[in-house]
Amino acid sequence: VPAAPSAPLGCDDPESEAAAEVAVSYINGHSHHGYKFALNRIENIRVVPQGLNNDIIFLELDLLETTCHILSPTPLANCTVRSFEQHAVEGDCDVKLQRLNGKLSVLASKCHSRADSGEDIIQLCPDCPLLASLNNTEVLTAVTAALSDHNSKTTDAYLRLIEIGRAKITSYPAHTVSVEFAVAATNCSAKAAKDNVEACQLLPDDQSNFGFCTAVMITHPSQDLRVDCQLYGHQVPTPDIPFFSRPGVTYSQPGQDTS
Amino acid sequence: PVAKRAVAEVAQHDKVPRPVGFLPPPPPCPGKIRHFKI
Repeated sequence: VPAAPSAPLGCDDPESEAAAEVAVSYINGHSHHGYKFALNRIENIRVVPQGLNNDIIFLELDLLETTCHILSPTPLANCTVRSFEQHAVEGDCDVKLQRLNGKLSVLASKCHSRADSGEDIIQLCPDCPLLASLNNTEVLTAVTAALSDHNSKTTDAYLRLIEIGRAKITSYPAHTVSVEFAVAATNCSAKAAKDNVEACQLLPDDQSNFGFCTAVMITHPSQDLRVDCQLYGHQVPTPDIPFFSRPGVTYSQPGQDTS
Repeated sequence: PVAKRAVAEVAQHDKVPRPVGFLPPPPPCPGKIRHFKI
């Protein structure tokens, strides 16, 4: 007599949480832009038996953006989830996994990220600044000024911009542009770059050194610029996930699809 | 032929009384929210 089908898994069952952990690790490990995402809720789980000790698992996950850029070596457990007031970004992911002899592996994933609605935030936090478009002229000006300021003062490697992560513009009490962006060290010192910046290229993958910068530029009523850049140090790249290999600006807009 | 065996009606007093206020188990999904709901 065939074994009775096992009771459907609950979304908070240990097996579901184990599958979700594998899925979130895969999503972060295969994402090349933006920030790491943490699990907020398992929306649904469906297990389709394929045979003895062989199941296909369909997961619907609700994720939240953390403050760690995707290139940061910080373990996800140490990454803070962005608060509602910081204008949170949500990720909705559908993930297909296989559980074969108890071992979980991801077969496919599709995610869509979107920032929380500005209306919701203003309703609950009228003074909270909202995310600005990464193509905004003031944002681009602030990033360019911040990176130039850092490169003019550092005695280390000349840094190139990899991507702008997020930006906010506030008008009160001063007109302020806050930006976060990912950078990478080049093969030049900042001093040498002054003579021939065109020669400064990103380091090859086996020597890559990525970093992250935050900057605040006040344009009115006073002028002020504060920049903080931290390099992560060389990380051994995961062979099947090529790091960025070219300078230039790419935008990680919340509201993007990744598969 | 297989005839369904008549099952004697369970005597009233044998029925397992339902505990007062019996609540159905929580739905299996969606699961708990770990941070906050957007």
